[in-house]
Amino acid sequence: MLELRLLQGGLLKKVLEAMKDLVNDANFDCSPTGFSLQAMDSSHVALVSLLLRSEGFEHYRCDRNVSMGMNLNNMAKMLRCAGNDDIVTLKADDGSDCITFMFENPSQDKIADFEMKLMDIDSEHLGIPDAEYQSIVRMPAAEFARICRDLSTIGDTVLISVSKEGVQFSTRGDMGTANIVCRRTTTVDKPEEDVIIEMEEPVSLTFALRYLNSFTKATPLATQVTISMSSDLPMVIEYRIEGMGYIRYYLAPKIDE
Amino acid sequence: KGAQLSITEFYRAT
Repeated sequence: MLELRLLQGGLLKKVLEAMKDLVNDANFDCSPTGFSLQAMDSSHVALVSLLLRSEGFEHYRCDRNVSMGMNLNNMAKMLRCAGNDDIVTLKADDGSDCITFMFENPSQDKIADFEMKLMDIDSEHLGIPDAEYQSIVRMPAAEFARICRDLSTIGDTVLISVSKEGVQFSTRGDMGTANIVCRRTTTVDKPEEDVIIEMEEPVSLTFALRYLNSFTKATPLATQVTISMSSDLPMVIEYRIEGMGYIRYYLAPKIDE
Repeated sequence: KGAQLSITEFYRAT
C-alpha cells in the first residue's frame, strides 16, 4: 500500500513540467526515505535525479519499496487537471498496475480521482559517486534561465568559464558571437539575488544549450540554481526544493574533436 | 562543434 499526501500539489505539477520534456518514461521509486526518480534522456547525454523526502509530505505511507513506471507526459497531463493550491494524494495498492491521483481543492468541497496505468520500464540506474567539484556557482535561477534562452538564439553550445571574479557564458553562431559575464556579488541583504562562486580551480567547459534550456524548466521550483563543474565530470545543475529535496540534472560536456 | 560525450561514459550502472 502506497499513500502519499502532499499539501502543495502545485509543487508536484512543477516537478513534472521540469522533467517531461527531457524524459519520456521513467520509474518512480518509493521507499521510506522518499519519492525519487533517476532517468536519462533518450540519447543518454543528460540525466535527471529527483528526490522528494518523506518528511515533506503531510502523510507518507510506503509499506515496501516499490518502483512504478510512468509516462511523464501522461502524468503531467493528469496533474495539470489539479489546481495549484490543491492537495494531491498518490495512491497505489500492492501489485496494482495503476496509480490514483486524488486532488482536493483548498475548501475540500471538490474531490477528483484520476487513475493512470503504470508501465513496465526497463531502465538503467547509474551510480553517481559524491564528487568534489572544481567550481561551484550559485546564482538566481531566473537569471540562468534567461542567459540560456538568450544565448540559444545565437548558438547551439555555450562555453561556461568560472574564475574567482565571476562566471562567463559564451556562444558563437552564424550571425556572430555573444558573451555574458555575471560578476560575483557581495550583497548580504538579498541573498536570493546573489551570484556566489566557490572555486578550487578555474573551469571552462562546453555544453549543448538545448539541454540547458530543458533543465531550466525547473526554474519555478527554486529561486537559486547551483551549477557544479569539474573538467573531468558531467556538470550538475541543482534546484533545491524547499523542505522536500531537489531536482538535479547531470549533463556530459562536449569535447574538441 | 565538438563531440558530445554520453553520461554513461562517466557513471557506472548499478
